[in-house]
Amino acid sequence: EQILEAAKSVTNAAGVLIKAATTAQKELV
Amino acid sequence: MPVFHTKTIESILEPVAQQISKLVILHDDADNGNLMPDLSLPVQVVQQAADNLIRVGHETCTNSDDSLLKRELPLALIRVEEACKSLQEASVTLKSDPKSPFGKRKLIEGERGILQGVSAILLSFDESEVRKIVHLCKQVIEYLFITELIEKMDDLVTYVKNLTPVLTRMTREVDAREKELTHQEHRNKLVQHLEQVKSLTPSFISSIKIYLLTLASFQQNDSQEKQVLFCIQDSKDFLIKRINYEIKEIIRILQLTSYDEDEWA
Repeated sequence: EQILEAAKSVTNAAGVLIKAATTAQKELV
Repeated sequence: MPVFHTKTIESILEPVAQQISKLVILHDDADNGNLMPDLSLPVQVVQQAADNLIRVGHETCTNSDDSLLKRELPLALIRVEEACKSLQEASVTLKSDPKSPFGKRKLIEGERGILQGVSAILLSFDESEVRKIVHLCKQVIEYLFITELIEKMDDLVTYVKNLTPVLTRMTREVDAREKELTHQEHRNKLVQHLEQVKSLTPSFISSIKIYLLTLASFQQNDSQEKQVLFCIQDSKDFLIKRINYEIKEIIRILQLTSYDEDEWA
């Protein structure tokens, strides 16, 4: 189903965002 | 006890849910003074994916005739939209002040909102899919209770011809759903009840056939034959009740989620 694929894209993108934020934080902590 | 009740929902939400807890730990103290990187690009990617999800979500609503889905899905889409606004706000704030506690809080709020919104969308869609299977189950139940209309063999042939595709579809859909569930107990129960339906159906059809054959040779004055006819009728009714019970149990289990622990207590 299209909606499941679209939802997956959102959570993947949200995951990348978290990674970007947390990686930078880890480096600084 | 699994957190998500289907494998599809689990595969979509589980990775990001784990990452959010990392984010929360790191930002537990939003005033820690640490610098945040420029998040404009990843936030933009989330926004684009969310825009697509919102478009697809509205299309799904338009193409569906499920009134509950039409009511619930738009609300979940708004949650995603609101979450994106928080992320945009976080991105703008952190770009101008990489230490901003407000920006960091907005980031967490947006990420949580995305998870909750997508979760609500998936649940709403999943419930709608379950309602389709339940509808099939109810169609089979309806067929069970129209056997009184079968008066001769030709009727039985037509009856079987009409029942078979609905029953086959119901079996296929329930079978596929069972494989999708993460809750082992629910899966086992679905398999058990579906097996019962499969094994009882041939006997049910045979009982109608025997009833019709007996009825055709029935002598009004023969009390012994009358007795036999009653017994066959009883047996047929018993099978109808049994299949009806099994399908109703299937419906009940289909509507359960992992959160319905009390049901199994």
